[in-house]
Amino acid sequence: MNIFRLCGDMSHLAAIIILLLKMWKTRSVAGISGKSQILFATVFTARYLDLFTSFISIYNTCMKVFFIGTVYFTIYLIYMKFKATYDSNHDSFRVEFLIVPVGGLAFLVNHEFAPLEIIWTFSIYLESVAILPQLFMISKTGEAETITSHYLFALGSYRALYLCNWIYRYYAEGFFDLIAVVAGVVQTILYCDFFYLYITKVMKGKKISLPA
Amino acid sequence: KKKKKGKDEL
Repeated sequence: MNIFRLCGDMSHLAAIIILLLKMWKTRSVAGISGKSQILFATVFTARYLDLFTSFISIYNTCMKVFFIGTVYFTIYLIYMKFKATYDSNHDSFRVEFLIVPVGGLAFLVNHEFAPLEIIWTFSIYLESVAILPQLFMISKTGEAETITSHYLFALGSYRALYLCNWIYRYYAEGFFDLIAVVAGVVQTILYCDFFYLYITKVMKGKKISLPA
Repeated sequence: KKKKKGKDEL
């Protein structure tokens, strides 16, 4: 564990808590993409299959349980509890255009052609594009609530911090995972224009409103 | 320098 990865995990944790607070306080899921949350649930389920078979640390297990638990709770809030406030018309990204290519790529490009490794690789590739339905929804509605912007900033920062973690681990431990790094770079790049909007607008108290 | 340990990251 290093400071970059710890900050990354805390940023990820913060993002999930911000999202849950937004939903619970406003009792609304307006502006939130249910499809992205379904993709995140797929990512965590595929990645944490070893939750019961390999024990790394208390921290690792607790975080995995928390991430899996909260993402399914979020889906419950979107599609059941606060279903009336879910904006399905604007949440129209075709996720099959993500899942099929990512699934195929995981089969072709992986570290080892073994079921658990391919599923892990699938979760890494899927995570890098899982935010697209959410960004697409914001571009369609033309704006994002400030709290949703904070959620996205924390979520985007988490993988950017992981990139720093991988640089540190390369020099400190000789650890290097090309698949995770490349997917992490793609994932972070997808947030760049949002980061720009966040820093130029939200930090000045304005609201994010894309030219619709 | 491939990955040495198992999957120890989240």
